[in-house]
Amino acid sequence: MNIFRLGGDMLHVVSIFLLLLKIQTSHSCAGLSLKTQILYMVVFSTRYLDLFFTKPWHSALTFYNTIMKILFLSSSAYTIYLMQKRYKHTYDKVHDTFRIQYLIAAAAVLALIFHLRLTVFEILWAFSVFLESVAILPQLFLLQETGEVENITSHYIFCLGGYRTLYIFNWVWRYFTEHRRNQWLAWGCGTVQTLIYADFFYYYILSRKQGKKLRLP
Amino acid sequence: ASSGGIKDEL
Repeated sequence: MNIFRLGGDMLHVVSIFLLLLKIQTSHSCAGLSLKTQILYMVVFSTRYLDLFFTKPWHSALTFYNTIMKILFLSSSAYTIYLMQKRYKHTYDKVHDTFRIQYLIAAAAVLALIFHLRLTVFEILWAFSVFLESVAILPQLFLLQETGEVENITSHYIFCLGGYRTLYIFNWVWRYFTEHRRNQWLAWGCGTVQTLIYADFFYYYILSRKQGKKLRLP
Repeated sequence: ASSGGIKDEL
């Protein structure tokens, strides 16, 4: 565990907290993409299958990971519940039209081709890594559709982007301190994911400067 | 360490 990894995880927690706070205080999930939340749920539930096979008290790190995994899974499920049940009437279904089935299919095909070992566990893990790298796209798509620039949804995306950036620093750190090699799958997808956020930041700043609506290319 | 993926990360 290094400071970048811990900082990244904490930002991830903050982003989830922000999201839930926004929904609870405004009694609305306007501007939020249910499709992105569903994708994260799929990502977490395919990646964290090891929860069933790992003893949480095996080590301090395992314990920490277990707590975080349960937190991510439960908060993700709760967010979907809020959006689909309690605040369903505020959900912007008309604009949240990104076709996630294509993302899921593409991630599945890539995972079947690129994985570290030919086991169900490893293929699902690779699938979750591929899918996570593009899971934010429906949210960016929705933001673009509604043209909202100044709301808490952008803070949520900023936190997620910051979390991904810190994870890259964490990988650089681990590369030199632990001599980790052959992590191409996680590193490659993680970098793609961070670039998507960086691209969003770029257009966000641009639209703020010009005082216009957000326009992603 | 595991099979090569960073399984100790989230």
